Amino acid sequence: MNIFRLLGDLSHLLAIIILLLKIWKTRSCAGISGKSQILFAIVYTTRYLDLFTTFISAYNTFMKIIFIATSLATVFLMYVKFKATYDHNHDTFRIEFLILPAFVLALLINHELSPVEVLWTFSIYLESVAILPQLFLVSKTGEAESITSHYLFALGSYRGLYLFNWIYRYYAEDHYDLIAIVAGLVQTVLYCDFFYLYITKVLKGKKLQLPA
Amino acid sequence: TIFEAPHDEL
Repeated sequence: MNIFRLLGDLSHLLAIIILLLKIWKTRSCAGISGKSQILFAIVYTTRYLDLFTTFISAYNTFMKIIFIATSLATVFLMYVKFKATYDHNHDTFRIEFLILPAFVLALLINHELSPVEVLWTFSIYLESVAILPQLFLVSKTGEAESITSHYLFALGSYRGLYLFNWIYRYYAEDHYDLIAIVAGLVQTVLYCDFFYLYITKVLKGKKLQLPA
Repeated sequence: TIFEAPHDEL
């Protein structure tokens, strides 16, 4: 464990808390893509299957359980409890266009052709693009509430911080995992446009509004 | 070492 990884995990946890609090306090999931949340729920449930086979640390197990539970809880809040507030007219991204290619790629490029390993790889590939429906929703409505922007910033920072963790581990531990690194790079790059808008607008107190 | 299972990151 190094500082980048810890900050990355905390940033990820913060993003989830921001999102759940936003939905709970406002009793609304307006502006949030249910499609992205479904993808995240698939990502964590397929990645953390090793909960049953491998023990790494209490921290690792605890975080995995939290990520699975909160992603499922978010989907439940959006599609059951606060269904009436869900923006389904704007949330039209076809997630099968992300799920199927991620799965095929995981079958082709992986560390080992075993079910658990292929599912881990699939989850890494899928996570890298899972935010696309959310970014698509923001671009369709042309704006995002500040709280949604904070959520996106924390969520984007998480994989960005992991990139530093991987650089650190490469030098300090001689450890690297190309699949995670390349997917993490793609994932972070997808947020760059949003990061720019967040820093130039949201941090200066303005609403995130896209040019018409 | 290049990657070795298990995956120890989140």
